[in-house]
Amino acid sequence: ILEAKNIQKTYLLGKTELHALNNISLSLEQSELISLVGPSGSGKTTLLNILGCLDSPSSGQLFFQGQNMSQKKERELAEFRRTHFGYIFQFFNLIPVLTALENVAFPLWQTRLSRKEINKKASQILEIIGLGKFAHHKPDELSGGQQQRVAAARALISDPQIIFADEPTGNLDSQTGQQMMELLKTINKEKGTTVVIATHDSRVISQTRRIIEIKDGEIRSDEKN
Amino acid sequence: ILEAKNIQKTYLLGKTELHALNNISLSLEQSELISLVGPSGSGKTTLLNILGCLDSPSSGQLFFQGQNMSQKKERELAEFRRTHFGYIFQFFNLIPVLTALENVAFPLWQTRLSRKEINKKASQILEIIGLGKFAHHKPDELSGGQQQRVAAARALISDPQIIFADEPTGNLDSQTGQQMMELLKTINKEKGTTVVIATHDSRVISQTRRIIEIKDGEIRSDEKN
Ligand SMILES: Nc1ncnc2c1ncn2[C@@H]1O[C@H](COP(=O)(O)OP(=O)(O)OP(=O)(O)O)[C@@H](O)[C@H]1O
Ligand SMILES: Nc1ncnc2c1ncn2[C@@H]1O[C@H](COP(=O)(O)OP(=O)(O)OP(=O)(O)O)[C@@H](O)[C@H]1O
Ligand SMILES: [Mg+2]
Ligand SMILES: [Mg+2]
Repeated sequence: ILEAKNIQKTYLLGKTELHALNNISLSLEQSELISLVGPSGSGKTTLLNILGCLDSPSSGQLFFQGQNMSQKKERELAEFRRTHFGYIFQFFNLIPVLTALENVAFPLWQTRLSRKEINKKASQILEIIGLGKFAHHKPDELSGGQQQRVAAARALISDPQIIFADEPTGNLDSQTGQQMMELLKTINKEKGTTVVIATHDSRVISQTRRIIEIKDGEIRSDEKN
Repeated sequence: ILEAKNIQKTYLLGKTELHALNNISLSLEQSELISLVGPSGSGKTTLLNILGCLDSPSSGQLFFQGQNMSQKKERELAEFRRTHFGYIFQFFNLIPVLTALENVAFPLWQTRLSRKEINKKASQILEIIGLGKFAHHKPDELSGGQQQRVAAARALISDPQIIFADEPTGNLDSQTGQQMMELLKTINKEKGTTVVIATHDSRVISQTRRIIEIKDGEIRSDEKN
């Protein structure tokens, strides 16, 4: 469903070129549960953002169900992302002036659902991730791990076809981290959502079915687990 | 060296009261290497910020070497923090317009050292944490874990008496995370710096000499390791 061909991402810093991604080619199928593993600075976030059509490669192509995403205009891409993808960002990217409930409900505000239905759905997801009592807290009134879970709830509410999760357990203790993993596994199993997780957490990696190892911007291995 | 007595921290959200910290009393000695452990939302960041004089308790007192910190004015406290404490924040709090080198050098800009000496020291610390080549990157030109390491280097450069580290390995792979731990252990051993680490990472906890467990804002256990 998602195919990356010869993806290159080069940053120019002053006079030096930094190759964050070097000639990466990858194929993802529907309903896969994948971990993207590698040391700090190896290119996980950069690759996840290109696969999720949030960033464009310096060269190479990305195809989604055969469509060449590199040729789409930004407005088309934005609409496409909103209807097909869900993101759990490494630093959450929550909207500071909205409460936890509003942040989770936000992706559905542009749909035809009523505000009442949207808030009900958002409350249910908050309950599932253990934050039912924190619905009216703003992000700066939540702990680091609580913010991370709100970011996860927001990614799930619009029932995306693919979820891109960047270090979703970095700020969570092992029990809460496992709750997060159970949630991603359930959505993958029951709805067939493709889930791609950039992570260092061995407990997460061991529960995925495919492990892609990246180092210095290159894929070192890509194996079934 | 640091003594907390009956610390209470209560947040008022609309009409509900949230007790983030409940009657916490603690004594820290010089040169201790301590981990503060507990689930997401248990009060680690709140306690660390009160111990580090960045936040004041709703009630209770904090004494540093016998001085009552609750009675100091904000300006006195700011000067005091700058000369005695180092912080590694959960979300780094790097200054976006400064490069990695400038962020690390920043705490020394108000001292009598020459800019040349300061930059040399900052470069050395960046080299130690593996980011020598990234000195001129700005925070948004660094990966999550690279930013975390810059935040750690900044906390160490002013040779503080106590370092408060909030989840310093959350965004790091196990090898880079261990480098970070080695750095904190070395500074604790060679300079006698007190190090307090809020963490979920079992590999960090096992390398500390005292483990304080917190849950729902209360201390559950406080034991030598
Ligand atoms: N400004 C605030 N207003 C209201 N509640 C707050 C505020 N800041 C924190 N809290 C609440 O206080 C509790 C403790 O938060 P704290 O950030 O100390 O937890 P933590 O142990 O650091 O968690 P994590 O491991 O997820 O970072 C949380 O339940 C949080 O929602
Ligand atoms: N805007 C930028 N300009 C220059 N270099 C950048 C930029 N963004 C990222 N980089 C560099 O690209 C490399 C890959 O970064 P990336 O964020 O993808 O790593 P990562 O694998 O997600 O790391 P982490 O696990 O620490 O989050 C890093 O060395 C980083 O310094
Ligand atoms: Mg990253
Ligand atoms: Mg915290």
